Amino acid sequence: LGTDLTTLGLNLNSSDCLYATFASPWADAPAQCDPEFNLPQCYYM
Amino acid sequence: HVLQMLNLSLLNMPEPSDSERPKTYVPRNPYPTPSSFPQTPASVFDAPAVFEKFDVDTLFFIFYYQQGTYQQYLAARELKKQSWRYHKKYLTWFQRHEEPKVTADEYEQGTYVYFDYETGWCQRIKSEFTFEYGFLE
Amino acid sequence: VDGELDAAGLRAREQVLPLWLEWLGIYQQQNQSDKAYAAYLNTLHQNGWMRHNERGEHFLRISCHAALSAATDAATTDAAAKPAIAFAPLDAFSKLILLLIKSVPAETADGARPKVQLQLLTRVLSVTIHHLIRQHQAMQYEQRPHAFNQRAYLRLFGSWLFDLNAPDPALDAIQPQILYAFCSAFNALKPSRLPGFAFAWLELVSHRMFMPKLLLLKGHKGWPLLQQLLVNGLFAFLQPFLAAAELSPPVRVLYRGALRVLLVLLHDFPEFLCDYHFFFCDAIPPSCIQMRNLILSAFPRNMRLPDPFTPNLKVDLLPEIAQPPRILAPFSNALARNGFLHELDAFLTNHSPYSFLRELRGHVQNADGTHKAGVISALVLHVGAHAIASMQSTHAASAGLAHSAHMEIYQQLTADLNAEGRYLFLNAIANQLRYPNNQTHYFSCVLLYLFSEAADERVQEQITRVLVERLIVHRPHPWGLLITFIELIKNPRYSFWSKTFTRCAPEIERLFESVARSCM
Repeated sequence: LGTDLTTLGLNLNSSDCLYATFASPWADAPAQCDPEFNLPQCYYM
Repeated sequence: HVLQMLNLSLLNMPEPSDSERPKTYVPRNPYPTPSSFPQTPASVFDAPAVFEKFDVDTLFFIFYYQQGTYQQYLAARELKKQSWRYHKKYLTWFQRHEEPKVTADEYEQGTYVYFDYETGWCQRIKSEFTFEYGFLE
Repeated sequence: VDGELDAAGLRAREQVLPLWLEWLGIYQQQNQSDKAYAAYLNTLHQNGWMRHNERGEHFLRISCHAALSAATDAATTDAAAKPAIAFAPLDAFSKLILLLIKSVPAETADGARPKVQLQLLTRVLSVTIHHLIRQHQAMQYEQRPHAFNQRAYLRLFGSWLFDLNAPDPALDAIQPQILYAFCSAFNALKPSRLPGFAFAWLELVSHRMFMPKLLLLKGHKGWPLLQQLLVNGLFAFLQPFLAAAELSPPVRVLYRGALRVLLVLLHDFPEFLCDYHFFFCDAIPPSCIQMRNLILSAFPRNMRLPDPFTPNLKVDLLPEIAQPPRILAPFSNALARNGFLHELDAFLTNHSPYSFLRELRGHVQNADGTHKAGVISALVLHVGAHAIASMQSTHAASAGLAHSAHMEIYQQLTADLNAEGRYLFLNAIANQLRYPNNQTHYFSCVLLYLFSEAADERVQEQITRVLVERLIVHRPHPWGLLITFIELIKNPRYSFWSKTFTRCAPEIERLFESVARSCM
């Protein structure tokens, strides 16, 4: 009867994208990672 | 045969550490501090929420002294949330001290507070200032 | 590598290895400095190791081999234990390549800098792929199980995905070509070719610095590339294993991994699943009901699905129901390849000759009596699309359904095919029951019409089975499936509950009651 997909470690109700913290197809929890960020050139002294 | 290969592949199943980024926090000019001092920023500084608790002076310190890091990104974001605006020519942050006297398409004019990071490391008032939107980050 | 090096290569090897060890030393210094990097790269350029020639090739192959050997030589000899991996040589090699790509001089002749950078990346990827395939073959044919360790290559490719796809002004000029280069690399490494690399492969294709970037490329340029990787790379490989009743442990892990990847796509890129649903349903075996439901449950993010359980929901009055779905699969090609597209269109247009109806079964059956599932799917969709188009052109809405050439084809297939063929046929129709659009509506009516007109109750039982087996698995359930089943059990026209099969066994009776309850 399939799998309860809510138990695969993905926060399916999240309003944010899942891909930004998608650790791997084998991971049971999102990745703890520095989200991607971009600093404009003018911030650098 | 393929299943046998797959079983071997399962033996070498990827692990979370395989795709973690090597923590490349490298201090620019490392000062020989006692090893009991933390050698890398604590992970608490990766949480955007903690930046709401810092006072403005701390945010400016992180912005100017943690260049190129995620923390600088978070400090800038919090400053913007507190209505500070970064000026790309003067490389510092401005905040309206009162409603601008003049507002046009290309600029606004009025009295502002700005952060002097070079001489006084303090906030200063600037009246009759024209903030050209072309310099707004 | 040694075995493949000629005399020049062996001489180069004597020179490259010290260079590699020197780099390893620089990389492993505590406070690495840009100055040290620049001096080292300068040495390489001055001694011609970076040129696009045999000497340059030797450098890349020997240093790549040195890094991978150092990383996996740390492996234990205990056959049962999981071999360890030393990351440092791999991170050093990936860093060296990143610096070499970014340090291609800006003044390179006539603006060829991006081309030189891409050429270098392509050469590095092909050297790494060559090494991977050779080691995989050593494991495969020389009975050396530890000759190949997918994790080492995963580390290398993963580092490059992070470094080369991160926002970086120095690399912007060679995007999206960098992504395309990795697409080609992952196509070359797909599981059907290298089953020993299957887990690392799926991790790389779904990598957060690859899959989303590919899907977020302007103009959906990356969509066909990801569809090709998933359908030809993953599902085509899994298909024979998933069709089996029992999944072996590695296949089960791959299946769950594929579910996670599809969930990310369902959540973040549902339109991608919507547009390519035909390809995916063709590649996923009918037995993978939940996986197929997951794909069919996708709907455009800007759409608000009406609650299918709303009492007296007027489906045909929903504004979206008149909209055609976007289908990017050239589904009619399968009919042309089987040589009867032209006759089919002639029959649909002229409603003759009737001999065509009798020949239909032959077109969808193999010589051994099995059925061409892909052709049946394509036939069902082609006829349906044609029917909708002709109804829209003649504005004869529901009247067009009953005695049309299209419905005669469906009824002929219902009557002519055996149980297995009819199951594939009914599945092909049920695969169109998705979010509110004009195909969902049309095929829902077709299925209910076939049910009401069926002369044989076994056909009605089979139609019911096709719907119910999709409803009793864990969520998600496609919107179109729910509204069709609710209509079937609620509308007295179908006198569903009078059918004997609804009470053929106590557990079946309970099943129908529970499904009916959940639907009410």
